[in-house]
Amino acid sequence: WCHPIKSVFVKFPGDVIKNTTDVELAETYLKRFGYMEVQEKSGVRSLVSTSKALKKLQKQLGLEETGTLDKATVSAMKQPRCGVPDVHN
Amino acid sequence: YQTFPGDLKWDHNDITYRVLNYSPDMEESLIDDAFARAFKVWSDVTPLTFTRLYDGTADIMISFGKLDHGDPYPFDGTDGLLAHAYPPGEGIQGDAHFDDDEYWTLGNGPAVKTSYGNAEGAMCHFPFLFEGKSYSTCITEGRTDGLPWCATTADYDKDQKYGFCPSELLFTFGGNSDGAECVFPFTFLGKQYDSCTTEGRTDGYRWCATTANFDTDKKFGFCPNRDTAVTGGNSEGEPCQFPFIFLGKTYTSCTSEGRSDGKLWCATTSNFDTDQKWGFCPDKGYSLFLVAAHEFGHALGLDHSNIQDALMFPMYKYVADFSLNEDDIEGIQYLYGPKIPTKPSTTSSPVSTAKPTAQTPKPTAPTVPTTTPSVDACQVEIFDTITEIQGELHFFKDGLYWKTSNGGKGNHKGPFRISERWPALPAKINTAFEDHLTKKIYFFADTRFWVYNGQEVQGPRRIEKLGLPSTLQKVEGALQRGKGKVILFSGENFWRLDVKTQRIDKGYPRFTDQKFGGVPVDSHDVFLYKGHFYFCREIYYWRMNSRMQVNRVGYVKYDLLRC
Repeated sequence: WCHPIKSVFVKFPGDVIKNTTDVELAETYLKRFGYMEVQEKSGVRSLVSTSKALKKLQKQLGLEETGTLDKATVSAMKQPRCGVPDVHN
Repeated sequence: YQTFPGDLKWDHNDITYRVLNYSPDMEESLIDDAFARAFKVWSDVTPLTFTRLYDGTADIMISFGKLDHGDPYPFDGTDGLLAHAYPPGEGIQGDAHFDDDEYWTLGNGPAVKTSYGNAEGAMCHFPFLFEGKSYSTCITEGRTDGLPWCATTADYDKDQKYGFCPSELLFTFGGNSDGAECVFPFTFLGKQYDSCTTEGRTDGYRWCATTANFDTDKKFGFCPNRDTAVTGGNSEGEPCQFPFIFLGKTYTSCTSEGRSDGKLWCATTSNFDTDQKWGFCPDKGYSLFLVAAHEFGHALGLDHSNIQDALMFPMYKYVADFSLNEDDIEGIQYLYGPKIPTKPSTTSSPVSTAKPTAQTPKPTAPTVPTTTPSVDACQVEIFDTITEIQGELHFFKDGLYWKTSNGGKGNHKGPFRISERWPALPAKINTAFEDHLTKKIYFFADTRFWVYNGQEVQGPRRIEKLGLPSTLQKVEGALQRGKGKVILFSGENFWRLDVKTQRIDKGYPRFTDQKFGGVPVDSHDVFLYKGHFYFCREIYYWRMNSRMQVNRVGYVKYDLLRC
């Protein structure tokens, strides 16, 4: 308990600092795992809105389907996972 | 559960796999075992069988890689993406890739398998007591040679059980040095190195020379990671250096000081302030078994599930006592159907063709017979035959056999009586081999052969039935060559048997020395073991690799039997 509360923060050489914002993280995540594109029956691909894509992700991951970038969704996006896309277009 | 568009699946049930390379995080046999258990998760609930190949092309090719590892989907360093796999099909389809920037364990921290010592390859037990002090990592205390070791029980002072931990001073893996240990210092491009290095490589794997001069000898191997090896940072794979100085203060263990994310780190030299060399401390890591079982689900045709407790749910979650979820079972059985219950294996089974005799005992798993004859395998000059069965080398002699333990790393066991495990066989066996695809075991004695499938036996039959000449006195060796082909040796000739058709292929016999140059043409035994061909004559063996190069000559007794 005698540890100093205020610590000194150091920049470590070679540290892969992922200082992406949550929005950037979401965009990359939704695109990488196939949520941003939908392939119509006719075979034509079309982009979906982020909100729709988020809802689809939240359904896949068993989260509350808010369609917004809420805390639980951001936390889930930061979890380690399989690299196979969730949606195949 | 979901399947891939078009219900992609394999059009055969006997699936083959091959492990192309290894991660330095765990000893090879631990990685092999994790993959084998991961396949068993699926074979337990379907008719699928999984057979490992050591060369050639398998349905499922397994490899470790970092970042851009050659396909269009690069990994992303530590954490994040752990692995990926492709649905069934040709080429890269069906393959599984694992991100080697992750720290691979069995899910509960460093998985350290010992070698040598007196613990027969047991795992380290952390923490353990040594001279009254508790240790949670491998140590060099008590030794002058710097070899890291650990106890394999909680209390070394009481139990005295120990083994050596993986380290570049003990062995290397991969490369071209057959596991030889590093030689320090060694010269590379004119510069001296006294520790493993990533110099000269772009994939970040640490390596060393196994002679004093790589520039002239070109002999190298990859360095296994020590249990205190760091991940990430700028010294990946190097061990923590304790004590180390940080901001003028001395640390004897990992710390999160200086970081806002709370992650534990250590320096890899004695002074971070001057050298700035560091990495993250080993944590629980990711269970290779669990991640592999998930990826192999993809390789069999399953897509991600939205059931959070299912194995095919996309997020990683460590589970100690794993079992498949109903959702996973429904998915895989939708593709391949349920497992076919196997027939009870008693000799009275109607399909067995062996003639039961009054002495045929009830088949049971081999146990050490209570009246073990006092024949010591190390006293045997020449064995009737040697072959690998279920991963262990078996040495047959005059009605008895011995077998290695622990995948060949432990002491040999036995003797056991042949008649107790294979009652139909005679005492003297000329050769034997296990068919990798069907797991059936073929035994040859003089001009007859038997085929054991578990406890069921077919035979004896005459070897002419296979298409061998009637003048042939005996078969002296056998080499499994994959794709259901086995090479049978006799005298200076060899024939190629197609196990499926049970016939010799056209164009044989051929002369042994035409294809297997550099080995004795009159070997009295030939067998395949861990991907190498062994030609035996008297007390010696000549070992040939898959590129038909003799890369070792040694003593059967010391190298294989470990006398």
